[in-house]
Amino acid sequence: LKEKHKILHRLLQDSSS
Amino acid sequence: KHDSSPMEQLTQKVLRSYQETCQLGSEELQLRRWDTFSREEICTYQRQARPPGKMWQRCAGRLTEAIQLVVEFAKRLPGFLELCQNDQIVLLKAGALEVVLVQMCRAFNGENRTVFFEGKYASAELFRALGCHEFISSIFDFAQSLCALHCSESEVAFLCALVLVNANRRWLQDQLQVARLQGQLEVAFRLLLRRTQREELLPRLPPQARLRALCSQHLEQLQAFLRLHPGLLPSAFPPLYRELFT
Repeated sequence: LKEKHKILHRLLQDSSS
Repeated sequence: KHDSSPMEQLTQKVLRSYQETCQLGSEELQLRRWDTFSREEICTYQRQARPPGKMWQRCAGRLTEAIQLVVEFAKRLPGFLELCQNDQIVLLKAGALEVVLVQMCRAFNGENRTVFFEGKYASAELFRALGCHEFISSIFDFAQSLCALHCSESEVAFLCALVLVNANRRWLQDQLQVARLQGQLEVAFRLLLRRTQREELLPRLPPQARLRALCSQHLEQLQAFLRLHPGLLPSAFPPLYRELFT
């Protein structure tokens, strides 16, 4: 699922936002 | 004494998460609720939107911005980032658009059926170029029914949190952990409603199936649109929109 949703995963990981 | 209870703390955190990730404050939205697009402005909009897909692109852009804020809301919700990554993605993929639809009631004027869009309040007419008037009407009907409940900001915050943290979504890995978080949010919501004497709200809320149906309709309309304009993807829509809906 992470592979299919790279942008969503990145947004979730991004602690600066 | 009241403030220190864990449930009260949870309520405050949900409200803060929501307020920190709102595009526009409710006061501003209220102040501007009669600032509507004029007939001329609607015509200009429709002229600009004439090339195939222009209005779809525009709406997809606005929707993607709103969804990015839903992701930020989720990240700030107590307990959400403690869920496994798979389940965070499952919940957002299934619930982000539903949350946007719930939030829309804040930006909707039920008295003249207009919604805040790109700086002013717009009637369904503005979206005619999308070619799915019935779907737009259904969204407006939903916003109107939610608007009629006159929810406070705290209530909308909890509705959004509970749309998102839903243990019944398919493909969850740790359903129990999601159910536990959902249960805590439900208890805090009920306590809030009891304290504010708004317990009558729960049975009046639109059924979950109505939100699900709107999201399915969105996918159907998008697919129909893409069939009509096969050359538009992949560049036409924001990458996050494509990732979630195509």
